[in-house]
Amino acid sequence: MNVFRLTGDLSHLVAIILLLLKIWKTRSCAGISGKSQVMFALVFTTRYLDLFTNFISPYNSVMKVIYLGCSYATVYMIYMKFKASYDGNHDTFRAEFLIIPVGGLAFLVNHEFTPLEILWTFSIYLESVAILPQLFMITKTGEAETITTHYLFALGLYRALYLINWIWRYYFEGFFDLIAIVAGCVQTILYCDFFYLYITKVLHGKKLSLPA
Amino acid sequence: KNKNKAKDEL
Repeated sequence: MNVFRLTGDLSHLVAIILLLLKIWKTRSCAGISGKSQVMFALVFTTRYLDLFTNFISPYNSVMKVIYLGCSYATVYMIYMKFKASYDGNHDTFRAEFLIIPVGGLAFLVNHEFTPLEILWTFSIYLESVAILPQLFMITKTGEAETITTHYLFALGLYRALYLINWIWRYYFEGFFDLIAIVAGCVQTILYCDFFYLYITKVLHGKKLSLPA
Repeated sequence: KNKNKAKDEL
């Protein structure tokens, strides 16, 4: 465990909790893509199946349980508790266009052709693109609430920090997982345009709105 | 155990 990995995990945790608190406090999930959140729940579910088979550390297990719990709570709030505020009309990205190709790729390109391993690979690939419905929704409506942009920034930062962690681990431990690294690069690249807007607009006190 | 797998990560 190095500092980049730890801050990456914490940034991920901040993002997830920030989103949950925002929905809870405002009693609304307006501007949030339910499809992205369902995909994140699917990502955690398929990746953390090893919670029962492979014990790593108390830290690891606790974080997995928190990520899973928060992710399911978020989906519950969007589709059940605060369903009336869900902006389904603008959440029009076709999730099957991501899930099906990613599933196929996980079958073809993996470390080992076993059910758990294919599901783990699926989760890595799916995570890399799961934010697309959310970004698409912002492009469609042309704006995002500031708190939503903080959520997105923390979520994007997490994988960027993991990239530095992997460089670190390659040098100091001779460790590298090509599947995770390539998917992590794709994931981080998808946030670049958003990072630019966040730094130039939101950090200067302006709301994130796109030109019409 | 395969060293080149990110299974100890989140």
